[in-house]
Formats: sequence, structure tokens, C-alpha cells
Amino acid sequence: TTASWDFMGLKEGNKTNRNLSVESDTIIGVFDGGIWPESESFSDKGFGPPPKKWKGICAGGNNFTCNNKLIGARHYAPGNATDSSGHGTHTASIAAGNAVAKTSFFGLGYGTVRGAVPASRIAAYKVCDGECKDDYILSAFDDAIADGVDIITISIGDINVYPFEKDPIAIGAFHAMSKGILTVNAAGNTGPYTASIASLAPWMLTVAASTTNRVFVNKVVLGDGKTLVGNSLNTFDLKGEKFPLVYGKSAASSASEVKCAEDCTPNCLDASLVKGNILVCNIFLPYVAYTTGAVACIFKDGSDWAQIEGIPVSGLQEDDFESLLSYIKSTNSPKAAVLKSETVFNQPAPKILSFSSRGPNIIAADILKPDVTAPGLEILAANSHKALPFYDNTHVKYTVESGTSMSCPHVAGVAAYVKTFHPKWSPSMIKSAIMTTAWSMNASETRYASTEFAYGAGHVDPIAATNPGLVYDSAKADYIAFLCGMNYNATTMKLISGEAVTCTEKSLPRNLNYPSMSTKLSRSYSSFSVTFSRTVTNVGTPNSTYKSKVVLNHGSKLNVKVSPSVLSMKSLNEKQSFTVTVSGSDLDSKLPSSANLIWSDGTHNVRSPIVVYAG
Amino acid sequence: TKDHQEKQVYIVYMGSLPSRADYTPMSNHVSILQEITGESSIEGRLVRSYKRSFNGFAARLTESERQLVANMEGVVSVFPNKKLKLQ
Repeated sequence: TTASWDFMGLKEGNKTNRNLSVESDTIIGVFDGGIWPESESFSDKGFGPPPKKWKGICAGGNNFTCNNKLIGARHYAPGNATDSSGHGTHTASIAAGNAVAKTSFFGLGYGTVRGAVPASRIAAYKVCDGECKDDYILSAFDDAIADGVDIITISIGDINVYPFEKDPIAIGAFHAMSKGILTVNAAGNTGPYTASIASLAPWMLTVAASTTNRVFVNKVVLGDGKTLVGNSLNTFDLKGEKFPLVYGKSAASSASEVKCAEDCTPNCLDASLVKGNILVCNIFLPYVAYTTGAVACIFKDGSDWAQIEGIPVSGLQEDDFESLLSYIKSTNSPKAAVLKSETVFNQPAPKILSFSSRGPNIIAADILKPDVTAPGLEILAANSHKALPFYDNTHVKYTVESGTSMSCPHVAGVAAYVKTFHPKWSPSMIKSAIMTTAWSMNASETRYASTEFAYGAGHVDPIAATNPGLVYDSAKADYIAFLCGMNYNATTMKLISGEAVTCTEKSLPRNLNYPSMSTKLSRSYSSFSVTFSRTVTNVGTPNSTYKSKVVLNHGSKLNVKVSPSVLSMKSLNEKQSFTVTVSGSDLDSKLPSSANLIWSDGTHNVRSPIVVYAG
Repeated sequence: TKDHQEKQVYIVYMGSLPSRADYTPMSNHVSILQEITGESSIEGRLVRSYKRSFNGFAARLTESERQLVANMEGVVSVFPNKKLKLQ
């Protein structure tokens, strides 16, 4: 967060407009693996007593204390609410941690760590202790809704997809939404595979993960002076000293193990040949590097993210790795120095990360998921004293982690920030504001999973989200109609909603008043025409005229007609409806076709992606 | 979550809390368990009761008990207590 908020334009301190009195009354419910109350990110210096609306308690268990920043805690897993993995501390501080200056991870990422809403309060609900059981998660929703939290951030998910009525996060988020609480959920880390996303309910805000302009790189200086650049998180400073390089297959424990030694597979290496040298591997297995006594490890790394390791490492992209192997072959005594990582800020960004789960939505095919993306790469944030980054005795107050777990609380924090300016807005209005003001993103690759199915509406823009102009609002009744349209019967709907429901006029799921528009064609028609119905609410200027504009994405053959094409608003909170008819023929069955609808009054640009796909 | 009697923890989701003033979720959950198990004591069966913001409970049930409760009036869904992951 020393870079991620700046990247999004949410500047530190007075450089960002804030409604501090409301922010101080805002409570973020963090469902995670607990929290480390002693972190400076959760110090209550300068905080008054909890907001009057707070009805929760501090029931964190033995030796767990709350304060006026961390105002509540509950634990459902055995033990107490103390965070042992560091994950809950990290996510809580991303959303709502205090601003703590001069922070770094062994010098890396130096700056001020902070949440989106540093003046807000945190309530921690420990639902994970290694695993996060459904009954814990539902208990946390049951409590947090009644406790009076404003926003819920839950960086938890499954690799499997379940119908909404069997998905604890969808169930809990529905009841949260009914009480005016927005739930923000991580998209998952099972990308880039098609339809890998499991956070699918339209009443939640689902967050993908992307890069910022900052990245950690580390250099490998070869004996011949050539420098290669890896994208690893190496905190160890070997002072530029060069050590002999040993390629795995040269250190095979026997002639029959040469192939597996190339990959540095356990038991394939002769530790006596590796000890004190830099081990070079096709695949990095930290355990092997540690147990063979390597001084460092260089490996072939095709991934776009790095994690903390307990020894000096450098992961090289394939071309650089091949250069390294050529160098090793070319000399009798190959040597190299593995340098400590450096921070660079010149990366083209945002780019969606490979691990971020992809759509389409296989439960509600006409709801685009994920909804938005946010920073999820190498985020520096608070750590638990119990979480040891190197699995030794090294304690760190702040650490670096990657995942949709990290992007999720960024958006939860933004949702809370928006809510401080618009305390009466419904969850769907806040969600709409975030989605329709998001930065537009382009597919970084041409594959199916690198489209809107990767990033949704685009990259969150915190400042723009406070002033969206128009919002797509959906109330509980709209979601009930949506569920009726998904063939849930009236009896089930009555139980879920607590009210009598008539499912006679079946609403098409694609007509839910959602800030994005998506539909799955039942097959690759030679020609098709589908209509989306939407209603916008004016939250910008009382007297305003919005003109529609449709921008087709590269290669799209869609015809899009908006009716009416101009909306004249006379007052605030005025609602006006329109339809979007999308037609086309011979769509690519392997790629979605997309466009953007933009309503603009000259000041506000309200953008919705339109995605049509087949198969 | 399985024990020696082949019981497994299931979530019994019952939707919104009824607005009736005389409705007490916990007693309702206990009654349902007594009815489907045929046992007056449900000790060790009720794992959690959801009663503040929505209605439901988690309980140790056999497969046949799961089927019984799934067909009861007022029950939206019954599903195994899954394990999710931090992301």
C-alpha cells in the first residue's frame, strides 16, 4: 500500500479529500484469519470511542484485546482471534489500516503504508485457521450484520462453484445487502483458466487482481559482466559477492538422476556439490535449495508474481535463463552475484495477473464476473508477529503478499471511502459507482480468459467513484426478481427474502439493473438480437443531460442501439430507464464480443461494459 | 467432520428470520433436530445456530437425516460444511 493507493490517485494525508467525521463512524468487517491487534496499523492513538451504532463486542478470546481502532473481534475457529498466518492482519490494514510512515520490507517498498480509510474502525471476524469452514463464515455474517458493520471484506473463496443457496458467502452477502451492507469478495486465485471464478452472486462485489506501476526486480551479475534481471522478491544482500554456479543436472546424485536434477527435484541432487554455491534450476523448489546448502538459487520463472523466500533467489524469464545456461556452458568456472531486489516504478500497468480467476459466470451466465480489478501484486501491508516470513525466528511488522486476497480489501476500502461521502447510498449504488467509474482496461492477451472475463468493468478509481453522476441501483426486490428469473420458486424466495414473493412475471437475469451488461447466447447464431433494460438514478447534477456513446472494442462486430439515446434529468435522485439492443451475426465462438456504453453529461462519464458470448 | 456414526456437519439454511414476535430461532432449530433424529437430547448435534441476521443452523446429521430435514417446510437448502481457502 506504500504504492498502490498512490497508483490509484488516493494520495496520502491532506492530499485526498476526506469526510473525516463520517469516516471515523465507518466500520469495516474483516472476515479472515484473525488480526494482530498490537500492529501500529491498528493503534487507536487519536481515536475516540466506537461509533454509537456499534453493537458488537470484543470477544477475541484469551489475551486478545481490542481498542478504539480495532473495536470488535470474534473468533469461530478454536483458540482466539489472533492472526497466526498474517493474512488477516494484511487484508485489514489494506482496507482500513492507519497511515504508518517509513515502512518497508527489509528496505523494499519504502513509504507510508495505509488503508483507504485510515480513520475508520475495524471489526475482525476470525473465520479461518488454515481452512475456512462454511459454518464459521455464516456465523460471522450472522454476527457482523447485527453488530452494525458498514462494509464486509472477505478474501476467501472456493475452487468449486455452488448454487447461491449452497454458497455461504452468497447467502451471507445477500442478508448483508438486505441490511444495507456491501460485501466485497476476492475473485479467487485459480486463473487464468476459463470459468475459474467462484464468486458469482450479483449482490456482491467481486474483485480480480492486477499490477501497479511498481514492481520488485533483482539483478544477476554474471562472471563475464553481463547483467540479467529477475522479478523476484530477494531481501538478502550478499554485497555483490560472486559465487560459483551449479546447474542442477551437473550436481546429480547419480547418472540416472540427471534429468530430475535439472529440475532440482528432491533427492536428485548431491548436496556436497551444491553447498556454498548458487544452485541453478529449471524449477524452483525452495526446500531443495535450503536442504542442499545452496547460498542462493536462480531458476526459470514464467510467472508474473513472486513470493518471499528464505534464501537469495532470482527468477529469470526464459530468454534470460537461456542466456545464463549459455554462460555456464561457455566457461569452466561460472560465477554470478545475486543482488538484492530493487523497486522500479516504470511498469506499464494495470495488467491483470495470471492467477486471478476468470469468468464467465457459470451460475448466472448473464452476470459479468469479476466486477472490477484492483492491485494484488506484491502489496506491502501489516503482518502478524506470529507470522514468520522465512520460517525461522525473523519477525517483521510489515510484509509483502500477492493475491486476490490483497485486491479485495483495496476495493472494500474504496467502497468505505465512497460511503463516507454518501452514507445513505445502497450497496448497489456504491458498487455501481465503483464499476462505472473504473479505468478502462484492454485485454493484454488475445485468449478468451484475458478479456472482460479477467477484469470486469476495469480498474477501480477511488476518487472518481465518489462522483459517478449516474448509478444503477438495485434493491432487494430486484435481486428477488432476478432469482425468480433463474427459476427459483416463490416458496424458496419467500423463505430467503422473508416476504411474500410472486414470481409470475419472470424477469430475465440480464435485465437485473446491473452496472455491466452481459449475455450468453445459447449457441453461435448466424444472427442474434438481445435487449437489456436498465434504469439509472441521477446522483450528479440536478439539471443535466446525458448523451449515450457506444465504443466498440477491437475486433467487435456488435451493433448497439441505445433508446432513448439522451437522458434529461431535472432533479437529483430522478430515475430514467432505457434499453440497449445488441445485435450481430457470426460471432467468434471462442472470444466474447464487447463494447462500452458511456453516458456522459460532459463532466461525468458513466461507463458500462457490454459483453456477448457464445459457448 | 465425519464421526464414527457416519454423521457429518451440514448447514441447514432457512432464509430470513420470521418476523413473528413469538419466533425463537434456537428453540425451532432444536425442535427440528429432535424431530428428524427422534432423540429428545440433541447433545453434540447442534454445532451452530444462526439467529441474529438470518435463520439456520449447522448440525451433525446422517445422510438419511439430511434428506429428512431438506424436505421440511421452512428449509431452503442443506449442504455439507465445506472448507474454503484464503486467497
